[in-house]
Amino acid sequence: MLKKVVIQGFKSFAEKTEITFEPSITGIVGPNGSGKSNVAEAIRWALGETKTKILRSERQQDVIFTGSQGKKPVGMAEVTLILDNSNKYFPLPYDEIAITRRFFRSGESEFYINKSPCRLKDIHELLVDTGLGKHGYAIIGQGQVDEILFSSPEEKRSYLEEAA
Amino acid sequence: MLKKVVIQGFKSFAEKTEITFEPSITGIVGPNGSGKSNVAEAIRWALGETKTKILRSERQQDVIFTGSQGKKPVGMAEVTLILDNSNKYFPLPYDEIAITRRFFRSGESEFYINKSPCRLKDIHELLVDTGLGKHGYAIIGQGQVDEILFSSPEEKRSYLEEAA
Amino acid sequence: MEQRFDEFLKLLNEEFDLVFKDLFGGGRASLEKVVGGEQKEGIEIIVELPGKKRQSLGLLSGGERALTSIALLFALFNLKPSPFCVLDEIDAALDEANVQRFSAYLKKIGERNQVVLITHRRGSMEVCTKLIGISMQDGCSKVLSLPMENIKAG
Amino acid sequence: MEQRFDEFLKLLNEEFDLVFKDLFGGGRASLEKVVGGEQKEGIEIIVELPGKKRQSLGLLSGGERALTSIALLFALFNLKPSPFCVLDEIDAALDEANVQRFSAYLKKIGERNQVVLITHRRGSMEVCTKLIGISMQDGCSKVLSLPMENIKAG
Ligand SMILES: Nc1ncnc2c1ncn2[C@@H]1O[C@H](COP(=O)(O)OP(=O)(O)OP(=O)(O)O)[C@@H](O)[C@H]1O
Ligand SMILES: Nc1ncnc2c1ncn2[C@@H]1O[C@H](COP(=O)(O)OP(=O)(O)OP(=O)(O)O)[C@@H](O)[C@H]1O
Ligand SMILES: [Mg+2]
Ligand SMILES: [Mg+2]
Repeated sequence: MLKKVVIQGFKSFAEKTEITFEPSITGIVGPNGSGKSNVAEAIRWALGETKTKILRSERQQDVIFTGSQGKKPVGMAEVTLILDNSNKYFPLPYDEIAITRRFFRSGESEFYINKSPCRLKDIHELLVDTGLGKHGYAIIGQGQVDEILFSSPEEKRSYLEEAA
Repeated sequence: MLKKVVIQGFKSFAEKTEITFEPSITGIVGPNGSGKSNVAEAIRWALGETKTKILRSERQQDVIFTGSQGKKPVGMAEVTLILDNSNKYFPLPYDEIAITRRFFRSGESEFYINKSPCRLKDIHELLVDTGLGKHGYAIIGQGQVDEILFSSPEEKRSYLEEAA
Repeated sequence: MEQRFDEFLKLLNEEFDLVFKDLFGGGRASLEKVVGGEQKEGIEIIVELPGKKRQSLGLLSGGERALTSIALLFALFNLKPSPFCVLDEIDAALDEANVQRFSAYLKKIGERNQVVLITHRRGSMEVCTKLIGISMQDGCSKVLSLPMENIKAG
Repeated sequence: MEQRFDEFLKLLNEEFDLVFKDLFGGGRASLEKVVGGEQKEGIEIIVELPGKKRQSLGLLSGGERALTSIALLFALFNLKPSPFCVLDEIDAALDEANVQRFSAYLKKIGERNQVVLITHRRGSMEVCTKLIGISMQDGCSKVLSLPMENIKAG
C-alpha cells in the first residue's frame, strides 16, 4: 500500500508537501486548478511515467514549478513515494520502499530506491504485473475513464493481459 | 429563434415527441441515458449534420430507433425544427420556417423546407454564417467544450472565420 | 476580407478578455496571430490565470480549460449572436463556485441569445426560464415539463 | 499462456456481469473474443442496459459509458487487487443516483483495495475514510486535512 507521497517543485507544488494516505479510501478534494490532478500525476511520474502527453506536458521541463506571480521558479522537481512492503508484495528485503525521482532544468534525471541510485528501468521492473506499470489499469487520469471502451479489440486484449 | 422540435423514430425517441423552447434559456435535465444528448443530436441532424462520428453512430441507420425490450424497431427517423422568422433573419418569405429531415432503413433520405421537398444542400445554404452550420460555434456536444483549445492554430483561425 | 477578419479579431480580443476576467475573477486572455506550419495563418489562445504565470493551455486543469473555452464562446455570442445555441453539459468539469459564475454570466447571455442547455448542475438549472425533463420508459425517451419551483425549492 | 488468459477471461466475464448488474440495477455485460484486423486476437465488450436492446458502445450516453468502464475496472480490482489505485474524477459524468450506486460499490472495493479518489461529488466524498483538501495560494498548491464531519454535515 501507499503510505505517503512527498512532492517538491513538481508542477504547482512549489514547496515541499507531504500527503499521507489511509489504508482504504482517501479522497482528494478542492477547487478547479488547485492541484488535485497534479498529485495524481506526481504519483504516476514517480512510478516512471515518461509520456509527456499523459503528464499534460509539451516538454519534460514542464513538470518543474515554473513560478507564479508570488513565487520564483525552481530548478528541480522531486517526488518520493513511500510504500508499505511488510507483506513482501515487492521482491525487495525491506518493510518499507521509498521510490524517488528527480528532474533538473538541465534535463538530468535521478532515480532512487531506498536512497540507492538506480535506473528508471529498475523502477519499471519493480512494477511489472502490479497494474501500476504503463497501461496499468490501476491509474485512471482525468477524462480517461471511458477510454478503454473506444480502444480497438487488440488494445482491449493487451489491457486485460496486463491484468491477467 | 427555435420554437419547437418534433422528434419521431430518432434514436431513443420511438414515439412522436414535441419539445417547445423558451425565448431565453431552456434547460434539459434527466438521468444518465434518458435521451438528453439525443435531443441535441436530433437538432444537429435536422440542421444537416452528416458526420456519423458526431452523431455517435457507426452507420447512418443507427439514428433510427432500433427497438427496446418493450418496443419494436421502427422504419424511419424524422425530425422537424420550427423556427421563428418574423424578423426575416433567414432570407425566405415566411414568418415561420419548418425544416424536416427523414431517413429510412433502406438508406433513403428526404428533406423539406416548409413542406416543400428540397436537397440537403438547401438546408446547408440556409445556415451559412449563422453559427449553426458545420463547425458552427453555436452547437457544443457533450465532452466537446474544450476541443477548441486543442486544435491547431490554423483550425482555430477557420473556427473564428466562420463567426466573423 | 483579411481586414474584416482583423477588425473582428480586435473586437473579439477585447470581449474575450472581459468575459475571462468576469468568469475567473481576474487574470487575462488574448487571441494572437501566429504563422503555423507551411506559412499558414493561425490563431493562438494565450491565457494567464489570476496569481499564476502564463502557461501553455495543456497544463491547465480540466475545469480551467472548460471555463476558458466558455469565456471564448460567450465572447462570440456577445459579438455575433446565433439564432439559437445548444450546449450539452459544458459545465460538467466546473466546481460549485465556478458553476455559480458560469450560470450568472449565462443568464446575461440569455438576454440576447436563445440558449438550450443540457445540464446536471443545480446552479445552471436555476437560471433556466423553463426546465424540460427527459426520462426513459421501456427503452423509449419521454418528455415532461418541470415546474421551476421544484428545482428552486429542492 | 493462452490457457491462463482464457481462465482469467472466464472469471472476469462473470465478475464484470455481476458488478454491471449491481451498478445498473439489471441488464448484462460480457467480454467476447473476436478476431480483429490481420487475424489478431482481440476482445470486445458487449453490454445490454436494463430495458434496452444490446447496442454498440458508441451509442451509449456519457454516463452509461462511464459506469460501464467503472464496472469493468471494479471487476478487475475484485479479481486482481493492485497495491493501490488512483482514480481522477471517474464519477464526473454520473447523475446523482448513479453517484450513489458508484460510491456504495466503491466502499466495498475499499475493503480489499487501497483507493486514492479525486472527486468533486458529495456522494463520493461520503465514502472516503479521510479527505485531503488542496488549495491554491499565490500560484502554489497547499494541502490541508479535512475532518469528515464537515462534509457529512454540510
Ligand atoms: N510547472 C508548473 N508550474 C506552475 N504551475 C503549474 C505547473 N504545471 C501546472 N501548473 C498549474 O497547475 C494547475 C492545474 O492543476 P490541476 O490540474 O492539478 O488542477 P485540479 O485541481 O485537478 O483542477 P480540476 O478540478 O479543474 O481538474 C494549473 O493552474 C496550472 O497552471
Ligand atoms: N437508435 C437507437 N435506438 C434505441 N435507443 C437508442 C438509439 N440510439 C441511442 N439509443 C439509446 O439512447 C441512450 C443514450 O441517450 P443520451 O445519450 O441522449 O443520454 P443522456 O440523457 O444524454 O445521458 P447522459 O446524462 O449520460 O449524457 C442510450 O441508452 C442508447 O442506448
Ligand atoms: Mg483535475
Ligand atoms: Mg448526454
